[in-house]
Amino acid sequence: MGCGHSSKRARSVPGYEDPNTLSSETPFTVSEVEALFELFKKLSSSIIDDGLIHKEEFQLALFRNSNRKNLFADRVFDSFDVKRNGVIEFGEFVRSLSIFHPNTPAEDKIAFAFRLYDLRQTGFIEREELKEMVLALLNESDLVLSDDVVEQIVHKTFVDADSNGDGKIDPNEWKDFVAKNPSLIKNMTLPYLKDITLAFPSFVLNSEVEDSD
Amino acid sequence: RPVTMNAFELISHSQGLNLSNLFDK
Repeated sequence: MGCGHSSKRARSVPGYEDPNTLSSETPFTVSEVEALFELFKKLSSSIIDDGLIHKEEFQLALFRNSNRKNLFADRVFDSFDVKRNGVIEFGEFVRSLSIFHPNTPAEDKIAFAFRLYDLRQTGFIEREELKEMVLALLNESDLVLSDDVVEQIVHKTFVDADSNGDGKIDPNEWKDFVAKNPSLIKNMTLPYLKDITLAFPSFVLNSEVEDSD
Repeated sequence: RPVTMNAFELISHSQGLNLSNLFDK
């Protein structure tokens, strides 16, 4: 339990939320939320020091390059930006990262991944979307595959995943497919989040909240 | 040769989905 203090520095950050509140809504302890605030401060000040993570800052952290366009990074950024105002606020950052916590139920991770892959937000992953994502992945890697091979990969995946054969993958088909291929959501778990206070020990110096655990 | 690669498996290796980079110091 914390005593609910926030530093002046923290209160001056737009969209800052009380670590006690964020902790109560997520698998993070109050100390971990405070450690995440240290990470958030670093990310949100890398280009524009305004206490908000802009897309360029997100790209810089992921790719060491603020101009690197990437379909999947765009999708992740947009899903974190719950208010859809073009920036990630601290509360959005913590709540979104909680999906990636090792203790978060697989069901939540599966649903989150589905929303990421449902590019046009139709409630289904369509063949064109899957092909677009495969092409985007090839574009960012050194892998070169002919259009024929890409078509075969997409076709084979649809044969396996689209169990009712209606040409699109619905949330239940996705759930079943992930159950058979659990490695598909491996990237939805960040072991770092279990040790976030160790990764950012500087929070201890700034912390005004005492954890009982 | 039959294609056995899973499209979602391929996609899941995108650097854009690898958020561990956010934690790099």
